Amino acid sequence: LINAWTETPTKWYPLPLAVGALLLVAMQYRKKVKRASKEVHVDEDGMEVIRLKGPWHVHVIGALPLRYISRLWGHVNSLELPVWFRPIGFRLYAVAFGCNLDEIEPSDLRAYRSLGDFFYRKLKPGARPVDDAILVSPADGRMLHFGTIEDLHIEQVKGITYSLDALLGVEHPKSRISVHSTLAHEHNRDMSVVDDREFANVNGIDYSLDQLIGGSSTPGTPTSEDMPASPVATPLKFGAQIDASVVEPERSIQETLVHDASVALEMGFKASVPLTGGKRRSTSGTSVKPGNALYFSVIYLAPGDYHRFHSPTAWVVEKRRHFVGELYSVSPYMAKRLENLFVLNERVALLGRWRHGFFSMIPVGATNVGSIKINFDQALSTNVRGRPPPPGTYTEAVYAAASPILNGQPLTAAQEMGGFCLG
Amino acid sequence: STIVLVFEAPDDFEFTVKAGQKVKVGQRLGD
Repeated sequence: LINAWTETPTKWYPLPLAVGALLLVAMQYRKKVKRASKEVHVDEDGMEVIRLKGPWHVHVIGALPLRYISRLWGHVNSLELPVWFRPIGFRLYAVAFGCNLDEIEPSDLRAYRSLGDFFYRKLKPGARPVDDAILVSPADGRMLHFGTIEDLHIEQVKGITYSLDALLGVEHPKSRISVHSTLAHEHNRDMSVVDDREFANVNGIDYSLDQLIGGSSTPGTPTSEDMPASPVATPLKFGAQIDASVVEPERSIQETLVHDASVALEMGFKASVPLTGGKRRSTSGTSVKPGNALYFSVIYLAPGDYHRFHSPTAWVVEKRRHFVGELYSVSPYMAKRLENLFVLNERVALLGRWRHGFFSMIPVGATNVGSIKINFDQALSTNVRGRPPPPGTYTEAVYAAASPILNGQPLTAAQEMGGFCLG
Repeated sequence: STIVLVFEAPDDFEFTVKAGQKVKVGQRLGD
């Protein structure tokens, strides 16, 4: 080798023209492919059409029947395990995925009938102290990414973004329908639009006169157009019409009022948050007030993590939008490779407001955890059989009946909201 | 599974965690 290195004479000669030409063609082709992958296809309304984008192995994964696999996975994991096997099996799982068995409730592993049951375990009271900050973590997991939203695009990973409108849904007046809460319907409650007109003040809580005394609209089934002013767009519909059955917690009226009032006070509550006319407004209707900005954060829950999620702040959930989609893995590996991952996957966008204006929380499903539960929403059913509708379509429900004053489901910081189930 | 939060906050809002950091329910995320 030394001889070859030192004694071989270097002979320079020009490359044949054809090689240079081939090189140029290859470079042009690479540029074209890169450009095509960044191209944004839009529909007749000018909205981005969400498509699977990524390297070839992402397309291979995309060709798999992931929703079916997810449901099968869920079924297998719901099978009851023999009592003698449960402590061994769950301890092995805990070692493999890093679960802390000291903090679970119940602590007797024999009490969990299946792996799915164990996966959706509870924590002992006081296992998670709650900080007094305005924003706390809604789940156990890893903070993947956070920052401000620029040009209404959220950065999935460095250099790869997805549209805020695609994540939360866009306004589509042509297909607007009536969506109502069953409780609102049963109570025949008036759902007049809350605006800046008149406000009363009782115990430091502002609310509109319309809400207090009942507005002038015709009693009966409230329509989406009758719903309170919201920082997000008027409801739209692409799926079937649904009723949101709001599950009223088992507590007395007095307890409910105290709970709602405490949320209201924590929020520095105003019944109407006049967010329209802000400095920026997206097609999803999300707007921000001058002096404010839009922020995002993404938390990834690994298989060993506690899989229930809690409220990240004191806020009022006004509506939810259920996007039936694919169930790709949401691991950091896939997040780096599959563009639009969070807008392709099945998810539940909970939209509402907090003390600073618009607030939303979007649990996104994955292959192993395709089912999303929301404790106060019985109507929600995720990862069900059937072909998913085109990306970007959703069904919507409103929670206006949950609290007459707050016009939505009030939640305190760290209050349990729901969780992810296997399959 | 993943949870995405999108919210409006004052311009001076700051996250108090780092990307890649493990977080737990109730832990301070920002203020």
